[in-house]
Amino acid sequence: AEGAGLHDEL
Amino acid sequence: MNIFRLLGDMCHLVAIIILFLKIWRSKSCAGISGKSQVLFALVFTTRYLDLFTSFISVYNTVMKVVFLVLAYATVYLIYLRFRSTYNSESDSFRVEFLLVPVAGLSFLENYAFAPLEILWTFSIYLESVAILPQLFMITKTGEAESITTHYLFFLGLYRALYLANWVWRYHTEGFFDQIAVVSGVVQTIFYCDFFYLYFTKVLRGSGKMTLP
Repeated sequence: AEGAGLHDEL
Repeated sequence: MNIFRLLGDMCHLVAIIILFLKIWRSKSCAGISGKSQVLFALVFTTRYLDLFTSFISVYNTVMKVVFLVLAYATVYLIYLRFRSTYNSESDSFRVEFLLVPVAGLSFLENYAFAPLEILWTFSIYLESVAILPQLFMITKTGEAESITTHYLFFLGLYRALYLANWVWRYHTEGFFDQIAVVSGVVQTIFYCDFFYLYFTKVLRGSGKMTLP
């Protein structure tokens, strides 16, 4: 899973 | 960025603009749930706090600012400028029944126990249920103006396109955001019943959508 950090979606 | 994501974002933008222009031009927010719009403003506010902490792209920043401005402008039109046209008695969904569980869940199930991360998680969970006061209002009054249904259609289409975006990203980048995907699936399911009514009633007939 991608987790915390950059959320690149709107 | 892929075509599903871009189309999804555009549908989201179109939905928000449709709603804003409908209220602005008719000088009325009849049939619109102010509570749903406040929830969406809260969703954007809590999610886009990263505007201050991280830069992703010009596109990302511009869209976030546009969504925030339009969300607050819509809330302004409903609760201040055209307040006399707001059907507060039909907008009777108890939002605390959404906010309390969503806030609780965002503390329990998140990627990191950090303020910005919990607020991001809160916004994801809240977005999945933010439309419920609007759907509840339509169910309660038994009808919706066609322009309101077009708004809901584009909002639902945006969600469906984001699902396609996640399938695409999973296969091309190995990207899988569990919190967003699970919430996104839940959110899209809420629109299924509406989609059915939209295709069978609004597009075949004309004017208002009336519930059976």
